[in-house]
Amino acid sequence: VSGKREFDEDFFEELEEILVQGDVGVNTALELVDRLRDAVKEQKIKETERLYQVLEQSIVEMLGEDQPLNVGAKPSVIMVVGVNGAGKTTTIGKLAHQFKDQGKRVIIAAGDTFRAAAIDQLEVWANRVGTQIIKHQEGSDPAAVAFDAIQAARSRNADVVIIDTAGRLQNKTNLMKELQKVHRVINREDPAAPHEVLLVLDATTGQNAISQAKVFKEAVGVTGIALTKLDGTAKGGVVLGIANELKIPVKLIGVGEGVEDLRPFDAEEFARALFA
Amino acid sequence: GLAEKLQGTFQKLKGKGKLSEADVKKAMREVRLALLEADVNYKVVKDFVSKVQERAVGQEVLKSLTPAQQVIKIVNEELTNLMGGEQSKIKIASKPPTVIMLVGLQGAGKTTTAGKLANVLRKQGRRPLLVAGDIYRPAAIKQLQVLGEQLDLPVFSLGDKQSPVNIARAAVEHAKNHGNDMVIIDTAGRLHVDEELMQELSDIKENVEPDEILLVVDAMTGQDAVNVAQTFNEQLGLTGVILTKLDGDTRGGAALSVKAVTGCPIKYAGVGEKLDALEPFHPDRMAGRILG
Ligand SMILES: Nc1nc2c(ncn2[C@@H]2O[C@H](COP(=O)(O)OP(=O)(O)OP(=O)(O)O)[C@@H](O)[C@H]2O)c(=O)[nH]1
Ligand SMILES: Nc1nc2c(ncn2[C@@H]2O[C@H](COP(=O)(O)OP(=O)(O)OP(=O)(O)O)[C@@H](O)[C@H]2O)c(=O)[nH]1
Ligand SMILES: [Mg+2]
Ligand SMILES: [Mg+2]
Repeated sequence: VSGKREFDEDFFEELEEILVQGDVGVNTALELVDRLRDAVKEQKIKETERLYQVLEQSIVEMLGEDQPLNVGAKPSVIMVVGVNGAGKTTTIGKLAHQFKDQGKRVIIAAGDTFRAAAIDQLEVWANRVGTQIIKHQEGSDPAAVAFDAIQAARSRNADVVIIDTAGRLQNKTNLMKELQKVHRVINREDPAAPHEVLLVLDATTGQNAISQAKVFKEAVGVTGIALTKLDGTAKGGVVLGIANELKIPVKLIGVGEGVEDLRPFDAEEFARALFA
Repeated sequence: GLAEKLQGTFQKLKGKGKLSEADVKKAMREVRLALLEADVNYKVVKDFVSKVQERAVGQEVLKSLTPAQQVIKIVNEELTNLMGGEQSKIKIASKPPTVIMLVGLQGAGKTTTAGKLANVLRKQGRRPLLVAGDIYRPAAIKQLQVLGEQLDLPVFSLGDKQSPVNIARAAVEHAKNHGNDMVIIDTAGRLHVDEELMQELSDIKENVEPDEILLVVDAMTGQDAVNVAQTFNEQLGLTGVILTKLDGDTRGGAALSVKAVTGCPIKYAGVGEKLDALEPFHPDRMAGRILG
């Protein structure tokens, strides 16, 4: 869509519709369109290509600078959290593979001791990727698994420990308390750990994602988001509201079910895709 | 929620005296916002609000002493009607076994729901057979087998080297020979835009002619719910929907979107991780939840 045109109210409403359909949320969409309307007036914008540039720029600004994972420490401890079915276990498999490719020694911890075959699932990934896995019996204390994994990381000279946790809905107070216990145990072992608390968020999720980010952040201090299933038709626009309100950066995106289907987040690409 | 917002809107409007049609149209903005915030699809909201507006500019609202309450009443009625009466009945085959196929996106809750559904059917006096049709996801077969053990219900599997079509056919044969009158086929999660995997579902359907093809949808799904439901419905012909993770605090507007775009009844609601956490879907309760 390029060329010159009068940007009337219908045009701005269409833009608002596209944003909302991308799960950006009504308030954030209105904020972006209002800013754009002002920019069009001030800068006397007459061409659609210029207008989309300005809009993409304000989206990129809202998302904040692209930030890498905090893996400077040795061992770096990454705790992976999120609601049921978001893609945590699969993302851990992909991430372990990525670190291995970088020549790092990785340990993954089967911290979901509850769900049927959760440990088996992570074990398949460990074998696929060629990393060590720390696991206990099904039904055991997830905090004990985390503790065990950090000890193993130290004694085996690992560079990264990635800790899987069971999916949980953020309104389940007792489950959020359990997660806090895992966090406490990790933190007691190393006051700088976990160095990264990755919230795994399904791109098909609607506005409830804001509440997910808020509650998980309050509970265990989320430092980054892995946005999964972007290979579908959902846009994941909820991360705009999350960046705006909670300042949590998106660090990774999942684009498929294979071991290579993990990429660093690119704000400009993401902004462009909202209008594709 | 919406009730309070409408009260506020109508207080301001009534302050000027008699309510006009234009005033009611202003109030519709609150309804629209509430539905969008609840994740109801943008286009579904447009159609729904214009329906509500048609009724709301009638005398029942304009002449009412409590116009806000009248509008809420209309919205609730329209929502409940749209989402359909309670119909959690599984369509039973004239000649057993009844074959049920669960389909949907990755992580929606199909495998867990398969176990829950088998549990419900057993309590209704049926003899269900669970079928491990996901040959792709790591430990998917094991997951269903563990659920089967927990329920003390049989799980049919040919391992992960046989095609899901072959597994489904063999399962139905097995059911006939072992007196299982219900067959519940768990399938792998897939994207509605994955042509190959969508074709696989069509192939399974062609081969075992399911009596029910149920789309399993995560209640927290956003605007994309419409695309997913529409595509699955066009390619397979759905007979129903199961909404999962309703024990969360999402408003669940996806329920309205899915129903509006497919016309399929939402038969069950998943309300927890345990195998007893499946209830019949209550459209009136859902309406209240969506409105917030
Ligand atoms: N298409 C697609 N599927 C994905 C992606 N990430 C994960 N999945 C799939 O989503 C489903 C759920 O993934 P899991 O890794 O089991 O999710 P989880 O968060 O660990 O689930 P729980 O432990 O049960 O809470 C699986 O079928 C994965 O293959 C992605 O980026 N794209
Ligand atoms: N709280 C809650 N969790 C649920 C519900 N239904 C399923 N889950 C959880 O959601 C996650 C995904 O469930 P699965 O049954 O593995 O989903 P799936 O659709 O089979 O996933 P794929 O096979 O990978 O596509 C698991 O952690 C389940 O325990 C529900 O109604 N409430
Ligand atoms: Mg998992
Ligand atoms: Mg499954």
